[in-house]
Amino acid sequence: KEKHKILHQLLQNSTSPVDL
Amino acid sequence: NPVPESCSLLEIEHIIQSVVKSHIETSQYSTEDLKRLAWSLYSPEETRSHQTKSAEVMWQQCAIHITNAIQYIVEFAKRISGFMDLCQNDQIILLKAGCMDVLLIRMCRAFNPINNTLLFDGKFASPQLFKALGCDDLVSAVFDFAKNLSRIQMSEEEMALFSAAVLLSPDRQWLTDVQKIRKLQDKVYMGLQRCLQKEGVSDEKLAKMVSKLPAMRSICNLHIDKLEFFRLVHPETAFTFPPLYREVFGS
Repeated sequence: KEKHKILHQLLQNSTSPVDL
Repeated sequence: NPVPESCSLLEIEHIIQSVVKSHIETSQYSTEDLKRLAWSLYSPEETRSHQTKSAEVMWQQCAIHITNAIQYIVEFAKRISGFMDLCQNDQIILLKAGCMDVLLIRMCRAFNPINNTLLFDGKFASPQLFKALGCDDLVSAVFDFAKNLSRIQMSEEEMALFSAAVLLSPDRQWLTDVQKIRKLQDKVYMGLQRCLQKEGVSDEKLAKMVSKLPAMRSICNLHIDKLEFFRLVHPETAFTFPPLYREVFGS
């Protein structure tokens, strides 16, 4: 999990960090 | 292929809607943006100024752009009906293995075949602009790919479904639930066939799209090779690349 920390976070976030 | 009993037309229509909506919502540039920017080109001076940058600076700049694009692709995947029902291990494997493929498909929207230019940082750039990267073969392969894919003239609907089908490839290594992914990919391909049938060009156009898969894989491998070489020569710079980029393209 640690290896893909950001991907995990992006997948778990209900809202995206990017301005869509 | 015949529609399996388990997959109703309603389900296919549902996946088409989900994938197309997701593609439109997560495209970095709308078709209107692209039309507006079509003739915004880098001047010869601006091109030269990029060419004289150091390899480290140019790599860093490209890594940042690729990372931005990846965030949109993650969001595209999340909004595909069924993707979030996969286990997180498989979601990560599919994204790591397929995001460059999706990026390449998306790139052909931002490619102008008339002057062989690609949208990069707000303006259209020729392959020569990327000289400082020291990867002429990779850059030409990307431009050639964009040229060949844009010849197929995919609609936004077709591009959306093709991107989803590529992302949901059940043959990626280390997947847990291959069957579940295969079923989802089948449904997306059926959606793609259905869209193409409406145009009356089904088999030929689908075959042309699928024929681009080996070129996509070879570009992805070439990118990894170039990155590994860059990492060897400039380890400090490679360490400052965006963490998401390092995560996705790390070994």
